[in-house]
Amino acid sequence: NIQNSFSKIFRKWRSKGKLTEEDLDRGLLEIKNALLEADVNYDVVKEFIEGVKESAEGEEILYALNPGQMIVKIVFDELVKILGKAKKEIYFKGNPAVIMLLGLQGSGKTTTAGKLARFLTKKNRKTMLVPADTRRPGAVEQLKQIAEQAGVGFYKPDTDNPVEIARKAPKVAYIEGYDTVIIDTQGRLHVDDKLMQELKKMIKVAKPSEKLFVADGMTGQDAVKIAETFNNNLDITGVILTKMDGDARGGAALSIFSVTKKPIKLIGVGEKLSDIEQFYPDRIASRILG
Amino acid sequence: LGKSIAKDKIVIEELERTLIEADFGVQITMDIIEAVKKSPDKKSAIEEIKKYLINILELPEKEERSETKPYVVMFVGVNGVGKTTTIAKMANIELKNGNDASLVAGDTFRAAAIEQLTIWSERLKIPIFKGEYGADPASIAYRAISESKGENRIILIDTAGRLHTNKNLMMEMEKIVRVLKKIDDKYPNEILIVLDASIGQNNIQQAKQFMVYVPLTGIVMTKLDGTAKGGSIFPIVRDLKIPVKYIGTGEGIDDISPFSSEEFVNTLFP
Ligand SMILES: Nc1nc2c(ncn2[C@@H]2O[C@H](COP(=O)(O)OP(=O)(O)OP(=O)(O)O)[C@@H](O)[C@H]2O)c(=O)[nH]1
Ligand SMILES: Nc1nc2c(ncn2[C@@H]2O[C@H](COP(=O)(O)OP(=O)(O)OP(=O)(O)O)[C@@H](O)[C@H]2O)c(=O)[nH]1
Ligand SMILES: [Mg+2]
Ligand SMILES: [Mg+2]
Repeated sequence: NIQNSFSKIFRKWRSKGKLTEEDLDRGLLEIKNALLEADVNYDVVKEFIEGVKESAEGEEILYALNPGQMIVKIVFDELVKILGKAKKEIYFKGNPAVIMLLGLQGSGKTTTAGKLARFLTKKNRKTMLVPADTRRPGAVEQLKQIAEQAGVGFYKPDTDNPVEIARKAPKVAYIEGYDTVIIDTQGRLHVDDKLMQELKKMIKVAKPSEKLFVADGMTGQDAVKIAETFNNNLDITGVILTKMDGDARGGAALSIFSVTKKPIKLIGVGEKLSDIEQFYPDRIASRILG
Repeated sequence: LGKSIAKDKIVIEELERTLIEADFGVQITMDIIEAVKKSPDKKSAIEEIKKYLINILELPEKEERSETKPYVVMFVGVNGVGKTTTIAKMANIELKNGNDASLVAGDTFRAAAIEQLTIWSERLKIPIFKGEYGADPASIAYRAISESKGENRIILIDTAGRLHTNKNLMMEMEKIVRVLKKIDDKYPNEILIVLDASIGQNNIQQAKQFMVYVPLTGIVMTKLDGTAKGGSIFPIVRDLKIPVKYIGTGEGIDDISPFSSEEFVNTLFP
């Protein structure tokens, strides 16, 4: 954990009496490395450390009795403060309210669609799952089986055109008495212009109140470029981080929020449909710090 | 008296940024910078880095394929990295090389996993062994291999995505290997871990932990058609000595290439 990895440096500090500017910089270097090892993006780390340095200098850490402990607390509080701005509820507007899940290949969208449907059912919403991925082998069948497991509605596509599915499904959902539609989309690269255009068309016809970027919690440095591109093109309304039941430190959370400023609404913590939970900034902060 | 980049903070930071942003990770980045800090300028430092990296990637060539009939390749990895799609691509390579291939639907857990692999087997017109959802994957693999005894073909085994932190799933994977060894100690001839290039430092943990349970013989790194550089491969190859066999560059059946250390390293420093 962070206390142990910094203890060497901070133990030296204790015997010093007064820290120098150089001592502080060495401590900040340790923090920088810890954040990089946690997969926080290089530029995000730079910006974060500068913010911490300002707070540290303001707090007279150079004269503190236990400067190591103080700086760790400053870092933790700063992380929680930043990530805290990332916490928000799902927003429903329209009848039916449409939620669209989008993101890279394999990030967990289809599974998350089922988790979200079950989660909303417990909140007394009547949800229909819409399989708009008509390309991946077995994708429609995968969502169909998930809809059965979750005990929610399922839209049977009569076309393999994702834009047509996005356009028709909410109308059918309305007629059948659903108040919520969750559209699962094909995984796509942020640099695939054709597929990004397709997503824009789907958004235009489905008019979702939530465009949720589903990202793998283990994503590395590329998290910034990926999230930024999705956000700049589609103006996402929130993020869902998946596979946080592993031991990845989850620095992608800080990277994605820093660059998009869009809230992290939910966290995926396993393969079962019940494995979804609220985003707790302090839990993610201590995880990133290791 | 030569000049060296060691004194040039700007060049050092630029090199550090390039490596970190490529997901190399802090430790190996420091090792690399240390190794090349005597270079006179950035250009020669990059040339030194490339040599250093190619040196890591070039492992002694394994011997020719063993003559077992069938020849068994098992695919493992965490959730969503591209195992099932990679199996289809690799089966296609075998067919193009004039070999017979069969698939084994060893993911008996995830929704529509068997249907997904079945569609690929139909597209490739090759046999597939499957069982019921919830069946023990070891028993499906055992049946597939023993029923193919003596056949001159490649059998590719798909397995469920699993996090290395899930001990039960790691033991389930270990059991598949143990059970196949009852048929022939050489089985599986290859155990390939599939790693996603967009994942960061956790790739290292994945490779290390999977290696504890099964003897990995190779790596396939997927999704290199994205913008991620896959630098996490270097600490893995350096420390675990597992060779990279193929890279995945897309979702189509032909989007796979045999790994070339020169091409890979040159892409890092265009
Ligand atoms: N351990 C774990 N596995 C997850 C989580 N979310 C999804 N998965 C698994 O990740 C894998 C990929 O999930 P999918 O839902 O198929 O991902 P996807 O984004 O729809 O994939 P594409 O449609 O191909 O882009 C599956 O094995 C899921 O069971 C999670 O929070 N934890
Ligand atoms: N862009 C790109 N996508 C890929 C590549 N390899 C696989 N994919 C996509 O990644 C997603 C997941 O692929 P799968 O083959 O289902 O992955 P998996 O490891 O079998 O997933 P689980 O069985 O759920 O753990 C699919 O949408 C694939 O089309 C690749 O090299 N590039
Ligand atoms: Mg999907
Ligand atoms: Mg699979």
